[in-house]
Amino acid sequence: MLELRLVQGSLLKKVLEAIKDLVNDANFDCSSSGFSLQAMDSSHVALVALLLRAEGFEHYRCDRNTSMGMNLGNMSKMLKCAGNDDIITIKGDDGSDTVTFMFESPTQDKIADFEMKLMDIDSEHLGIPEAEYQAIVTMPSSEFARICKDLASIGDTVVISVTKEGVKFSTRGDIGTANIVLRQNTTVDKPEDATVIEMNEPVSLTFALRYMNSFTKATSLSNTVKISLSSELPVVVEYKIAEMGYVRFYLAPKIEE
Amino acid sequence: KRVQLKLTEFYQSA
Repeated sequence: MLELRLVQGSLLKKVLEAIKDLVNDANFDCSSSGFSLQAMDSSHVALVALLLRAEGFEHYRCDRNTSMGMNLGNMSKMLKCAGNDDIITIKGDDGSDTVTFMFESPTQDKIADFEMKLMDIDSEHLGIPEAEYQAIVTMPSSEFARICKDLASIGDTVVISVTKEGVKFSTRGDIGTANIVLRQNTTVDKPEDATVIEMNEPVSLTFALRYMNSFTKATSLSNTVKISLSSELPVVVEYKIAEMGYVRFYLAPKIEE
Repeated sequence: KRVQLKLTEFYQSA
């Protein structure tokens, strides 16, 4: 028996919008600690890791660890039927091949339930160890989205370089080149407008802009985004979900051969 | 020539 009641149902709607284009089918794992997901895109280049901690739900009951395979496109269709202010409850019974999403309007005068078929998904789960990164950039998520969108109109790949001067996003395409440099800026009115660069060592990595732009669909989940870079590792692009957890995207770099 | 690496080259199956 599983029953997860999320008062801020819009968070789940936003999560689905953020990940459904990257991953078609995924197993949602439910345990006493929270509701989570890890899934790779079909080409094994990008991975999404979602965590919604149990404490973030108004009511959280998960009698035993359960994995529920869902088609994210279909789940998104159902969650789009929930209002932005609705309370969303996810319900499941042991051994059942369906999951139910219940939507309650804030005034309790409209209650809907949508039952979705589950599916068996043979998903590969990767062990991602904690790592020390050479550089961590925290910046406004809207600024990161703007940069990725702008650069994608010029080129296909972005080189992200962190030095003590700042963080540089560069691209090159048939029509020319583009470089955008952000300097550390902590003298802002609101902390979420700051750009903070923590650098242990300079680092420069190349990534496909198509995936970066897909990650920025999570922009509405968080005012800030954290980009962790190491020359030996995939980049981690993390959007915190207020007091609940995170959506993290991992992207393997491109290398010169 | 740029080559796109895969995540499975960095992380093991758990």
